[in-house]
Amino acid sequence: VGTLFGNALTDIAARFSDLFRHLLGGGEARLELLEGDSFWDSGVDIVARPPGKKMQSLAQLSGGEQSLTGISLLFACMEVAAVPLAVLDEVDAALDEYNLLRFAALAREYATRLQLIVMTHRRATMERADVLYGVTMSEPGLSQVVGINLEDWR
Amino acid sequence: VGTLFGNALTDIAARFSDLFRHLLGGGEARLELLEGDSFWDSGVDIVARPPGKKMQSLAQLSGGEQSLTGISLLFACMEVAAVPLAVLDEVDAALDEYNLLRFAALAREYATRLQLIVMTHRRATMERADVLYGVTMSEPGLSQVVGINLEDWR
Amino acid sequence: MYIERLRLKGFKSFGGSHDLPFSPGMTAVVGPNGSGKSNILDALAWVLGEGSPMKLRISRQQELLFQGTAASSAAKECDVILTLRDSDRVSTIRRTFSPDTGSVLFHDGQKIRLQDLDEVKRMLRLGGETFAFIGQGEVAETIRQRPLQRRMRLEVLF
Amino acid sequence: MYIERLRLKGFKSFGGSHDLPFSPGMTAVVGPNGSGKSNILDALAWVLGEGSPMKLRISRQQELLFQGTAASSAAKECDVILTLRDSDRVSTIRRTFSPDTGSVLFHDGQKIRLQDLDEVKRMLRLGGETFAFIGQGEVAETIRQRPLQRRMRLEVLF
Ligand SMILES: Nc1ncnc2c1ncn2[C@@H]1O[C@H](COP(=O)(O)OP(=O)(O)OP(=O)(O)O)[C@@H](O)[C@H]1O
Ligand SMILES: Nc1ncnc2c1ncn2[C@@H]1O[C@H](COP(=O)(O)OP(=O)(O)OP(=O)(O)O)[C@@H](O)[C@H]1O
Ligand SMILES: [Mg+2]
Ligand SMILES: [Mg+2]
Repeated sequence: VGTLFGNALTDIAARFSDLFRHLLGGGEARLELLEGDSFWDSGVDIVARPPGKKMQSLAQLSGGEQSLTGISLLFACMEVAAVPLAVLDEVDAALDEYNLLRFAALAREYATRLQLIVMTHRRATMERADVLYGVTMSEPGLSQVVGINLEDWR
Repeated sequence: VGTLFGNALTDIAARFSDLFRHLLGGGEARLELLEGDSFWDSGVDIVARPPGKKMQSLAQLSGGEQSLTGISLLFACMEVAAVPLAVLDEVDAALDEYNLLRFAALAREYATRLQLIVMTHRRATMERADVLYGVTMSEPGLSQVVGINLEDWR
Repeated sequence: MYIERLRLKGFKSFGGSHDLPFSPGMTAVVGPNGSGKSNILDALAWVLGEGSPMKLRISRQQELLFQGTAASSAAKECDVILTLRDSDRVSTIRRTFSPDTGSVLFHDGQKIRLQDLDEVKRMLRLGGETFAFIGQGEVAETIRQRPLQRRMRLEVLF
Repeated sequence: MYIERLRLKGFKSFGGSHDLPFSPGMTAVVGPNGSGKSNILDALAWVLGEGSPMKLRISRQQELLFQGTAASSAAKECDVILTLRDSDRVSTIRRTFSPDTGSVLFHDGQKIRLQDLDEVKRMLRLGGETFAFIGQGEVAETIRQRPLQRRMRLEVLF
């Protein structure tokens, strides 16, 4: 594995593990480099275990747990690779109220380092934005965007 | 096409169109029987047009519009085929507040004819149930179900 | 015809015994992420004959068994019993699994094979039952099927 | 580096002209089902070089053009302009499409080819930009990839 990518992967794995524990309130998450005989059998595997549960396959994670794992990996990669912006379309849809608050707080924190544009129906996420846009249909079939004053709205 | 299925398809198409218009507040939805040369190129096609919009492919429908179209078709088929029960796992996740209320009211209405078991995080859906179960982890990793008294909860 | 109650033992995250009576109308199942709501749908699909690992979200049959926690030991077998009521007639469908015996099905106490279950379900007008089981994230999938696939799923109802 | 503003003309449901300044921090886009929120993500992905019909949720390029409504006529071309700011440096990326001319790209007013865009994006540190575009319903997909696919998506970032 190229050293640049190898080093980066170590950093991503460390951040992924931190963010996973932060979002799920415990447990563990790891990235494992699978070294196959050839380039084609190697890859990056994910191991994720929610708090208090036994080790299991990713398919056994619940819908919300899969979203939180995906969000943790995404933010870890964005941070290590210094990706300057992200556009997230309803990534909070499967979260319960408790995990939604943790996600919204994390997005708020990351928005100080990178630009976040999020489409959402969930109030906790809207409330933490710097700018809020409302999209409506000014006539059926024609989209219109209006800025919403967050002070009025909150 | 066998007459039994042919007749049923006509009934399903009629109900699908009614339910679609009811859930989306207008527009049109049709089922079309594609008759190919052989059995293998025939099939049932869906055409759905939200209110005020032009005819377009299903892929252009938004996430919420796709959910509403899927729900309309499902309820139409259940009614015509007299399917006695349905288990719906977070089918309301992509709906905005307005469409959520229409879905919850529809579910309430259908629950007088068939049994509905719904997993949900949305309050409007919970409030219309006859019985409400809360699933928690009594210790991490061990599920526990408790009946919730709807009167207290409302 | 409706599901009167579901009893689970050692099935996925439901270690120990659980007894869930359902309303003949609408029952809502709520709870935090990862608490076990979709596992209830999996239990209902499995006892009614579902065999696809993907639909059951497992990679080995073993994963149907309660894996245990810090305080509770893992289950050696899992057992799901479904009680169905049709006005005054009551019948039960039961499915058990253990690594030694594999999966075993019963209808009203009589052992049956998987292919017999289809006949039982038709009698109970549950013919298309998995038709109306919509897994998490799958509601839009019903309109993304290819026309032939959609036709075949509909024809099985009649 | 951040997106300072996005201008849309005749793109999908955005008939007429629209001008959206974004916050360098967090911008939330809200609105009813079918109002056009995901179409904004499509515009951002398209102007930054996205070419997959599946990702853009179209079956023909034609479907990028505003189809018109009862009161407004259909657009003959669509035009998306992205203004990017990196402290005091500002640059624009523009993409237009019409059935006659096809899709045309510009960087700071100069016409460029699609393959040149990769170099422009690398200069703006947007190399992995579509890496952090998560479409509706796709957040769990990032963990369902096969290990090799995941490795290749990560390597492109470094
Ligand atoms: N065989 C098993 N033994 C013990 N626990 C299991 C087993 N199989 C799955 N689980 C656990 O069940 C949990 C998932 O449950 P489920 O998918 O039902 O959650 P959910 O309530 O639907 O959550 P969400 O709201 O996120 O969809 C996982 O965290 C997993 O650890
Ligand atoms: N070329 C086009 N011309 C006009 N309208 C279009 C065009 N392409 C798509 N649309 C419309 O855009 C709408 C979908 O918009 P979009 O997917 O952005 O909705 P959304 O706000 O994300 O909704 P949801 O909350 O349900 O996800 C569709 O109803 C479709 O009619
Ligand atoms: Mg679930
Ligand atoms: Mg959308």
